[in-house]
Amino acid sequence: GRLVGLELHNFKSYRGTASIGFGSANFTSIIGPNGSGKSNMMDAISFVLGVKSQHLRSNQLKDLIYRGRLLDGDIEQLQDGELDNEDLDSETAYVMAIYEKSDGEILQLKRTIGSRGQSEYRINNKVTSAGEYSNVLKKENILIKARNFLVFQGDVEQIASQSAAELSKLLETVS
Amino acid sequence: GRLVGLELHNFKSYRGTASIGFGSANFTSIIGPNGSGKSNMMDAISFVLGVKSQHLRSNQLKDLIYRGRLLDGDIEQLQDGELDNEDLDSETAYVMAIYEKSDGEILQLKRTIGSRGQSEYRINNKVTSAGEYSNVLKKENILIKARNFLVFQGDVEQIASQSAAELSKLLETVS
Amino acid sequence: RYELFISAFNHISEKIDPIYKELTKANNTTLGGGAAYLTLEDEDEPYLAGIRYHAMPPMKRFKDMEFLSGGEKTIAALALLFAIHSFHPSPFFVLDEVDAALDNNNVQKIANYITKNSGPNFQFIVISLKNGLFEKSDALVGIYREQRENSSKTLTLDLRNYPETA
Amino acid sequence: RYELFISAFNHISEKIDPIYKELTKANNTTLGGGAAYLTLEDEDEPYLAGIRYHAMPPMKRFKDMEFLSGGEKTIAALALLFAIHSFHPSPFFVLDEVDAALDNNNVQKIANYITKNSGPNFQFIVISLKNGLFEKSDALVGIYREQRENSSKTLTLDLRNYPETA
Ligand SMILES: Nc1ncnc2c1ncn2[C@@H]1O[C@H](COP(=O)(O)OP(=O)(O)OP(=O)(O)O)[C@@H](O)[C@H]1O
Ligand SMILES: Nc1ncnc2c1ncn2[C@@H]1O[C@H](COP(=O)(O)OP(=O)(O)OP(=O)(O)O)[C@@H](O)[C@H]1O
Ligand SMILES: [Mg+2]
Ligand SMILES: [Mg+2]
Repeated sequence: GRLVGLELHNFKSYRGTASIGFGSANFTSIIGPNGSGKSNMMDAISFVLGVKSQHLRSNQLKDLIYRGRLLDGDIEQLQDGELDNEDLDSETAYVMAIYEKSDGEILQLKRTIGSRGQSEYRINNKVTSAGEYSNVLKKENILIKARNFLVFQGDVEQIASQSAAELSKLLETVS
Repeated sequence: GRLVGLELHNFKSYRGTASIGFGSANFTSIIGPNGSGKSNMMDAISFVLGVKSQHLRSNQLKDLIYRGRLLDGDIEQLQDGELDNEDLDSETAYVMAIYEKSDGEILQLKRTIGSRGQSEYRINNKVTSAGEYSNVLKKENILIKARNFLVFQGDVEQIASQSAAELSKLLETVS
Repeated sequence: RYELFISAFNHISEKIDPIYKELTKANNTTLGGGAAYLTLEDEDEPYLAGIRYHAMPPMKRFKDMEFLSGGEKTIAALALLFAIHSFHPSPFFVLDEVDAALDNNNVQKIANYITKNSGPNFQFIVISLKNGLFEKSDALVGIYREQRENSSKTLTLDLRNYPETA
Repeated sequence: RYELFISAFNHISEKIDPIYKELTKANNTTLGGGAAYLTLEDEDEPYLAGIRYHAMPPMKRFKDMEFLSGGEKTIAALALLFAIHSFHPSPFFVLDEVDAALDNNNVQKIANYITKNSGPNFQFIVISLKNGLFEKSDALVGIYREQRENSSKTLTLDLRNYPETA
């Protein structure tokens, strides 16, 4: 199978709807200046597959919803008030991934965060449980618990120097 | 003051004696391929100032002495025996730094590791205690305990995200 | 459970050395290359004890991780990742600035490995700041910040439409 | 003790914002630049509680560290380091690949800051893989591995002898 495309809606630094397609490329690079939103794009991929918010540099799911509003009064002075406070925080956010199985069948995977911070999973627009969702992914060898196919920024060296027990545990999860 | 030069003797990957001079350069870059010995040079600077071995990627001081010998039998097979086991490990190692104070006086700082893993400090070739050595450096504002002037590989981001308590402790050490 | 664990261990153990050699051999030759292997801390009940990873860069003598440099550790880590992946291959990999500690020579080696091994069932999505890596990809996703809207924006570019520049 | 701590805190608090602005302002202008400041968790007995650090990149809205990207955190960290250093300045700094997470634009900013601020009493020794940084230095120490002797070797080159290439 392969990841065909992604659609982000009010997810982290992506205001409104942003979508990208991978086309037929087998090797795609994501580039851009510091702070532009590259790692947030990886967080979107991880989020839609079911990875928990603590692995997405956040304390809670609500942190993943686009925030446009100024955080508190003191910033207004710092920036001499040229930023209008009208861009309000968004209420909800979602990420949708379009995945094509090896047999050509298309899966639309969607995960939404509600205004109270709860998350909802859908496959081809049908609501499913988190467990069912992760089973469908497991059949595609996408193992969310092992996360052996995701390397977050700054983590690569640690993989080589992990303890013997950690390495054994990783092998256990993939086997 | 300024660091004028360094002399390494059987220190980490530097076999025999290696010396570098900084001349009158105020901004010197150390460059070279992966694994060539750049961070080992920084370890040499840290070591000669009195930094403990656990901050130098080592478990004990003896790990800092040049090792040329093959580690154990099984490597011989892996490398089909073309490496001769004759380069024996060195017994002792030292690093000497030449430091020029603002008033022009030159200090020769030398730290040696003996074959039993003990360390000896000398200033202008006179043996001194570790405490006395660190006091001489303190007068130059070289604070070994705070290490606020040394940023080891991979540590920079952590400095910004350290906890409030850690930051307070760092300020306490420099004040 | 024991069966599964051992079959995973044996498979990955076989793969780790050839992958590590491919990532460390001098460019465009089959010469050289380091050596890497896994050992079980407890042969009898492997899933109760740990697994140790040893990797030795070409022409070096140390095999334990704590003696490797930053760049050498990165290469060893990628070899392990690719070896583990080969057991139950997931359809895609997402790598975020894994090339940060690599010199240009090693960036080339990673770029070559990815170009050679990516395919319809092994998709690579790589975040990188180094042109030695991203210029070798099939397509680019450029991300920029649109200040007026206070938002991240994306652009996509298929590199295969452009002739290979010298 | 209290006196010393407060005088350090006040000194560093005053310095952090101008240094951060210098590191984040657009190249060759005095425009823009972010904002950074320190706050005490306990005003009354500061050395018993912690100190929080806030930094906001130019045109961004988040001021807490956990919302910053890798590159943004690196810049914030260097600003803090240089601010702390200014209190009792040590004669030299040694930085090992601190530019690993920085894009070329930010590498330039760091190179400019070091070139501008280094001097006889503020010596910088920087390990880097990026030519955007090391080509700006006064001198280079090249390290290579001499395989036959199984040893690291050094070469020194004073860049100031060479005319500035275009
Ligand atoms: N919920 C949110 N709403 C709006 N913006 C957010 C949110 N969460 C994070 N951000 C912004 O995203 C930015 C970081 O983006 P990201 O980490 O993706 O950058 P990056 O492109 O990976 O940069 P680098 O190259 O430095 O790693 C921060 O500046 C932060 O302000
Ligand atoms: N005691 C020792 N004797 C001999 N060699 C050693 C010793 N300790 C470490 N080494 C060697 O030093 C090498 C690492 O050097 P170092 O960490 O300085 O590299 P580096 O130039 O900083 O590389 P990178 O750019 O990847 O960070 C290792 O390959 C290791 O084999
Ligand atoms: Mg990032
Ligand atoms: Mg290094």
